[in-house]
Amino acid sequence: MFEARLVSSSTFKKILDAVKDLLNEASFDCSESGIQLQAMDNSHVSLVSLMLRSDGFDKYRCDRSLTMGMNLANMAKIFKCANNDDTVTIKAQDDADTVTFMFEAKKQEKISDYEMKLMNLDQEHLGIPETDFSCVIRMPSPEFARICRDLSQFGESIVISCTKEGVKFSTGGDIGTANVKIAQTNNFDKEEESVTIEMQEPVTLTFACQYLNSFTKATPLAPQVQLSMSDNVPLVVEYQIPDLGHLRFYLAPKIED
Amino acid sequence: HSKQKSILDYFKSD
Repeated sequence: MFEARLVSSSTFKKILDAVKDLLNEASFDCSESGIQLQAMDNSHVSLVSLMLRSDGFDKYRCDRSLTMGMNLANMAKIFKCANNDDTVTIKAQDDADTVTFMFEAKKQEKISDYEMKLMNLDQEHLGIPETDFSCVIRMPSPEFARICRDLSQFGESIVISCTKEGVKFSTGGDIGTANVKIAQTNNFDKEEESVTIEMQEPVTLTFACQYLNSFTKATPLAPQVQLSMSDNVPLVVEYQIPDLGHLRFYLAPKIED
Repeated sequence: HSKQKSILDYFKSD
């Protein structure tokens, strides 16, 4: 028996919104420790990794580990039927071929349930090596979204360059070039608005705008985003889901031909 | 010109 209850279904709505550009379907691996999802986008350029810890749920029970393959568009249709402040309970029997989502209104005046067929997905699981990153940047997530959106008007790639002085986002194309520089802030009382840079070595890497823009669909999940970079390894874009877990996107860099 | 690498160039199957 698997059962996971979360007071606010809006968290799931936000997660689905954040990944649906990249993934059509994905396996949710449920175990005692929580719910995990790892999946590559169709072109194998990026990887989505979601972790929702069992202790972050209001109720969590997982007698036996199970993997639930789900079509994310259909899952999104179901969550559209829930109000943001509805409580959601996800239930499945051991070895079941369906999963049930139950939504309860705050005052229990409305209870609805939706049963969805599960899919057998043959998804390969990738080992992600532990990396000490050369640069770790934390900045307001809406600011990162804004920069990606603004720069993608001018080019297909964004060069992210991190030094002690700050982070520079650059692009160029037929129109010309664009540069946005972000400096570390000294604003300690407003953590959500702060920019912090931990740098061991300066790093400059190039990434496809299309993917960065997709990742920023996760902005409503967290006020801050963390960008981790090292030479010649994928960028990690991480959104912490308060008290529940994280959503990470890995993106392979572009390299000179 | 730059070339897009695949995530599989970095992360291998478990």
